[in-house]
This record gives sequence, structure tokens and C-alpha cells, in this order.
Amino acid sequence: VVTVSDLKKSYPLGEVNFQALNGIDLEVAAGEFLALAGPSGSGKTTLLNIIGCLDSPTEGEILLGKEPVNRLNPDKLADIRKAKLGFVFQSYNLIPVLTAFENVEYPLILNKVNPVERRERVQQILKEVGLADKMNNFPNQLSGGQQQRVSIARALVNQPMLVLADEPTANLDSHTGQEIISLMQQLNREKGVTFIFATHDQRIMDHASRVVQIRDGQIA
Amino acid sequence: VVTVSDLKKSYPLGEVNFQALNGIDLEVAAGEFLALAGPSGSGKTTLLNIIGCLDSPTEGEILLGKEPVNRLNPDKLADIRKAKLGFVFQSYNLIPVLTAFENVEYPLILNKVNPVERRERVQQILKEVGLADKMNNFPNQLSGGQQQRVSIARALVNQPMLVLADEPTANLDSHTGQEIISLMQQLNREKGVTFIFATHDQRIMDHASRVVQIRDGQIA
Ligand SMILES: Nc1ncnc2c1ncn2[C@@H]1O[C@H](COP(=O)(O)OP(=O)(O)OP(=O)(O)O)[C@@H](O)[C@H]1O
Ligand SMILES: Nc1ncnc2c1ncn2[C@@H]1O[C@H](COP(=O)(O)OP(=O)(O)OP(=O)(O)O)[C@@H](O)[C@H]1O
Ligand SMILES: [Mg+2]
Ligand SMILES: [Mg+2]
Repeated sequence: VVTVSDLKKSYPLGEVNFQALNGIDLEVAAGEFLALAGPSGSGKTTLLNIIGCLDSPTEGEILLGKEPVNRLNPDKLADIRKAKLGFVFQSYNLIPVLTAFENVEYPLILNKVNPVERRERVQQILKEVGLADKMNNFPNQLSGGQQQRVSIARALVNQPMLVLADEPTANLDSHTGQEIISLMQQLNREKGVTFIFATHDQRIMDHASRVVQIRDGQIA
Repeated sequence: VVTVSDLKKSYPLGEVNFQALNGIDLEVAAGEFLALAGPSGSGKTTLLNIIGCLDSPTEGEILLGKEPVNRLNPDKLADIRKAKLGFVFQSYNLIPVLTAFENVEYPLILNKVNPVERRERVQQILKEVGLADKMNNFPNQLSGGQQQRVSIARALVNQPMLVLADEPTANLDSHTGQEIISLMQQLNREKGVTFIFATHDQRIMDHASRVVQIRDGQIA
């Protein structure tokens, strides 16, 4: 479902360029539960952002399904992201002026789901991540791990083809983290949702179909 | 060094109040390496923020050393925080327009350390957290775990009497996380710095002098 060929990403930094990704080749099949592991600063977030069409590579190609992403026009790209991708950001990226409920509902509004069904699905997923009693809280009225779970619920509510999850359990205690991993596994097994994680969490690696090690911008 | 008596904290939420801390009693002796553990949403950050004088309780008393904090005027409070406390925030809270170097240097400027000594101490602590080559990067040019380490370096550089660290290893791989814990242990043993952690990380709990469990705003 994702094919990455000789992917490179460099950032301009002062007068030089910093090479964050140095020729990555990766093929992810539909239905995989794949973990990208590697030290802090090794390039996990950079790679996830490019696969998720949130950033463009400096060189190399990405195919989502059969389509080369970098040759699609921005509107088509936005359509693919809206309909097919779910993204859990390392810093959650919740919209501050929307409640937990409204943040999770947002992808369903974009995909024109009717209001009755939207309400049911948002309540269901917030219950599954343990936040049934926090629906009307704004992000600044939630703990760090509660914000993270709202970000997870938002990524899963539309049952996308592919979920990219950047350190989704970093701020969760072991019991809550385990519940989130089980929820994602259930979606993977029952609905065939493909997951690509960036993670340091051994529990995700233990449940992964495959662990890909990345170090200094290259697959180790 | 910290005494908390019957501490309560409630937040106004809609027409009701949400009770985040429900009568906490805690005594922390000088030189402790103490871990506050508990589920996501249990009140760890709320308690750390009140001990760190960043927030005020609804009821109850806090003594820092022998001084009741809530009876001090804001200037005296700011003096105590500047000279005696180091804080690692769960969301890092780096100043976006300052480089990694400048963010870490800031507490030394507040404490009127001379420029030559400042430069030496900032370079030393950034080297110890593994970021010698990222000194001139701005926060948005750093990975999540790199930002977290700049926040740690900033809290430690002035060798405060008390460091409050909120999930300091959440975004770090096991090797880097271990190095950070060893660095903090060294400061604790050699310089007598007291540490209070909020954490889900079993490694910090394994090294703690004491693990205090918190659940639903109460010590379990
Ligand atoms: N401004 C606020 N208004 C209402 N409720 C709040 C507010 N801030 C925090 N809370 C609630 O207080 C409780 C404790 O929050 P706190 O951030 O202290 O938890 P925590 O133990 O640090 O959690 P985590 O491990 O997820 O970071 C949570 O249930 C949270 O929803
Ligand atoms: N805008 C930028 N300009 C310069 N360098 C950058 C920029 N963004 C990221 N980097 C660098 O690229 C490298 C990879 O960053 P990335 O965020 O992908 O790492 P990561 O594996 O997700 O790390 P972590 O586990 O700490 O989140 C890091 O060394 C970082 O400093
Ligand atoms: Mg990252
Ligand atoms: Mg917290």
C-alpha cells in the first residue's frame, strides 16, 4: 500500500544542508502493523510526514497504492489524505478552539458523514480510548496523555486505509497504552487498516508484524 | 525540602468544578530521587505545577524548605523559582525564537552568570544530553526527543536545589533515555540535587528512592 524508493530529505540549515533521510527504500503491504524504531533524531518523524503527504521529499519516489504521490496535484493529494489517511502527530496537533468531541468529529465532517452517524461514531471512539467523560473539554483542559488519545481517536474515527502514528503511546501509562494498542490491533485485524508506527515503545514492537530499524536517516 | 499538606486543586469546567487533586499529603526530603506514577489523567502534572509554583492550589499548604509558598509575594516566588527550581515540562515549552543554546543559557542569564562561564556550562550540558551538534538549531528544526533534551538541559544547567521533571523520557529511545537518567542520577548523588518525576517510565521507577502512586487526584 506504500512503496518508498531511494527517498532523500534534506533541510536547509544556515549555509549548509542537513541530510535527515539518506536514501530510504521501504515497501509496506496492505494490512501490515509495522513499527519504525530508532534513536531520537534518526528520521522517523521526517519519514512518516513524507509518507503521509504532509511534506515533500528532496529526491526519490513514494507510491500510495499504485499512484506516485509526488506527481499528483495538491487538490488530489488533499483528497487522498482526507479519505484514506489517519495521522497521529508526535505533538498531537489538536485544534485549541474545538472540544475533544469536535476535534474527533472533524474528519467525518470533511467526508460528509451525516450528523446522527457522526455523533454515534465520535462517542464510540472516545469511549474506546477512555475519554467518554472528557468530550466537552478543550485541549488546554486535558492532560498530556488525554490530548494524545484525542489525537488517536481523530485518526481512527474514519477507519482510513492507512494510519501513520508518531509515538502514539509516549505519554500513556502502561495500562492505558496497552488498551490503545489493542484497539489499533482490533482495527487492523477486523477492518484491515494498515498501521505504520514511529515508536520507542517495546510493546508496539512486540505486537508489530515487522520492526524496521532506522539510524541516521537510513534503514539499518 | 517539599512538604504538601491536604492539597486540593479544582478547575472550573462549565457550570461545575472538576476536582483534579483531592487532598494530597506528601513530604520530600532533600536529595530524594522520587517518582510520581499513576494513570493518564490522575493529577501528576497538576501536582508538579503547584510544587513548582507555576500554579496555585484551591486549598492546602505547600512548604518549600521551611517557607509556606502560598504566603509569599509574587516577586519572592519568582526569586525562589529562578534560583532554586528547574522544571522539565511535559510539552517542553521551549522559546521558539531562541536556538537550543539560547534556550539553555536563559536561566544562567537570569542568575547573572558571566558570559564566559555561561558558554562553557551550556556547551557542557548540551554535550551531556547528546546535542553538541544541534546548538544552533531552533526548536522547529529539532526532533521531538531533541526538544525534550533541550528542555532537560535547561532545567539542569543552573544545578538547582530541586528539579521537577514531567515525563522527561517519554519521547526518547531506550539508549538515550538511559543516558538522561544516568545524568540526573549523577547530579543527584554528586551535587545533592533533589528530583521529583512524573513518569510512566519503568526505568525511572526502578532507579527511584521512592515511588508514590497517584490515582484520581489522591495518593493511592
Ligand atoms: N484546565 C482544566 N480544566 C478542567 N480539567 C482539567 C484542566 N487541566 C487538567 N484537567 C483535568 O485534571 C486531571 C488531571 O490532569 P493532569 O494533567 O494533572 O494529569 P496527568 O496525571 O499529568 O496525566 P498524563 O499522564 O496524561 O499527563 C485530568 O483529568 C484533566 O482532564
Ligand atoms: N527543519 C529542520 N531543519 C533542520 N534539521 C531538522 C529539521 N527538522 C528535523 N531536523 C533534523 O532531522 C533529524 C531527524 O528528525 P526527526 O524529527 O525525523 O527525528 P525522529 O527520529 O522523529 O526523532 P525523535 O524520536 O526524537 O522524535 C534530526 O536530527 C533533526 O534535528
Ligand atoms: Mg519524532
Ligand atoms: Mg501530565
